[in-house]
Amino acid sequence: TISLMAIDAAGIMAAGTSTNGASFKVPGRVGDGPITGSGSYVDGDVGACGATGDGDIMMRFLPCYQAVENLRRGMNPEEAAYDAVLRMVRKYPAVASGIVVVDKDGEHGAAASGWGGTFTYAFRGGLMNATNVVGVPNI
Amino acid sequence: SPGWPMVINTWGGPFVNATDAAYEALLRRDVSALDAVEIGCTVCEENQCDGSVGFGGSPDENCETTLDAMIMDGVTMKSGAVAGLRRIKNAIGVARAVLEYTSHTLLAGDLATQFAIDNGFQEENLTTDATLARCATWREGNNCQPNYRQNVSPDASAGCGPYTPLALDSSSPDYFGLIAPDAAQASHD
Repeated sequence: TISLMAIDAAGIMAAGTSTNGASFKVPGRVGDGPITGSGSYVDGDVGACGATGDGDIMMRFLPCYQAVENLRRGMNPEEAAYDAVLRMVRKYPAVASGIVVVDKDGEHGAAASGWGGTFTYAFRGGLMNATNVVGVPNI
Repeated sequence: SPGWPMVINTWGGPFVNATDAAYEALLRRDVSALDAVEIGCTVCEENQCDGSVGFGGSPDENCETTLDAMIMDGVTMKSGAVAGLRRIKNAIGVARAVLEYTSHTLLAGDLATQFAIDNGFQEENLTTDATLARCATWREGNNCQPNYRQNVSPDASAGCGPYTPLALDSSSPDYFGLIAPDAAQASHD
């Protein structure tokens, strides 16, 4: 799953997600990707969020809606992502999830759970000549 | 914050091409944040990124790839999405069309495909030789393991279907364990 957020030169924000879902799913199954607030979410007054992971579980928690609301309530992006992941882990300890959060100023952070490897995210902005990739440990 | 314009997305590796495409598009003054999201996701769909985006990946039990996508405008809070999209490669483009050309939020399945065709998208087969090989291994080599069926006969953890539902009794000691399992998905979105 790719979940991507963009801020243009004027500070206007947008977000989106594209995925082919889970392998060998029951035909007709839809995951979290196209669900507003689950696969991604953005409120340009506050910030944006993108997500990947166990979609059948994640879409029950609307983690990106939760993360953006966390920003609105004063958390920084990492705290906002961590809280959203923790809400899922409390109910589903084995859930694989990765949440990336960016606020309206471009500050960013992430949290993850349940990956066999390491969850990563990528960003590029301002005058950066190349994209940076950040590794995120499981909580 | 590295400053504006800025692009940030899940995953590194092959997904970095999407980051770069969206960022470089934003350096042009005529490209909006929505455009950049669509451009970045489209690059991932065309490149199939790590196999979890675009055609040919994550086949269902019948070996068909279906696509899910959503795009959201941070100013208007409007979003457009497609779910279980069949036979159309550019899912994020169709999601953008839902946003731009309807007042709906989510279209699904074959009728989302028809909407896409009506809006100029090309109907194509999303299955590849790699998809077919993977499906054959899953079905014949791995006896349809893992899968997402439960409470069915024959036992889904041991074999392939077709499956029929078992009668459930909420007094059964296993009943609530099945509703709130500790298990993760067999694969992820």
